[in-house]
Amino acid sequence: MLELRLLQGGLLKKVLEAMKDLVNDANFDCSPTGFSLQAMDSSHVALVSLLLRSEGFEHYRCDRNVSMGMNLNNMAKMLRCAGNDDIVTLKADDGSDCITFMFENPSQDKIADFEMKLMDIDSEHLGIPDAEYQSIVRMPAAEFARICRDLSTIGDTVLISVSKEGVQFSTRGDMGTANIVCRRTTTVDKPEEDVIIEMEEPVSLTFALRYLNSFTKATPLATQVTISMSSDLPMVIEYRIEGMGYIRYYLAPKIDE
Amino acid sequence: VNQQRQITSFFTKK
Repeated sequence: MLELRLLQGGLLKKVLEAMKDLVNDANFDCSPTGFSLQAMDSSHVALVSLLLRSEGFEHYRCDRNVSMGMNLNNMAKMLRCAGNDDIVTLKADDGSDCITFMFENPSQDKIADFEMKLMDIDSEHLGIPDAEYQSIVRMPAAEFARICRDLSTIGDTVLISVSKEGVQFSTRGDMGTANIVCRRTTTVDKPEEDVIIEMEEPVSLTFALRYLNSFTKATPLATQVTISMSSDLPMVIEYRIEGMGYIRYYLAPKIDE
Repeated sequence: VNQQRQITSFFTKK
């Protein structure tokens, strides 16, 4: 028996919007720790990792570890029928081939049940080792989204270079080139607007903007985004979900041949 | 030419 009750149903809606363009079908894993997912995009270039910890739910019952295959587009469609302030409950009986999403409005005078078929999905689970990254940038999530969107109108890839002074985003295309530098900030009064750089070594890596733009669908989940890079590893873009966990995107770099 | 690497070339299957 599985029963997960989330007071902020809008959060689950945002989580689905942040994943559905990248991944079609995925297994949600439910355990006493929380509700999680790990899935790759169809070309195996990017990976998304989601964790919603059990403590973040108002009620969390998961009698045994269970993996539920879902089509993320269909799940997003069902969740779009919930109001942003609705309480959302996920329910599944042991061995059942469907999951129920229950939506309750804040005044609790409207209750809706949506039942969705589960699917069998063969998915590869990758082991992601803990790593020390050479450069970590924390910056406003909206600013990062704006930069990725702007640069993708000029070119297909972005070179991200981190130095002690700041982070530079560069692209080139048929019409010309573009460079955006975000300097490290030193203010302390508005931490949500800060650009913070933790650097062991300067890093310069090239990534496909198409993927970065798809990751920035998670922007409504967090005010800040953390970008971790090492020259020999995929980059990690993390949006922390307050009080619940995180959504992390891993993206393999491009290399000069 | 920038060659796209795959994520599976970095992480091992569990």
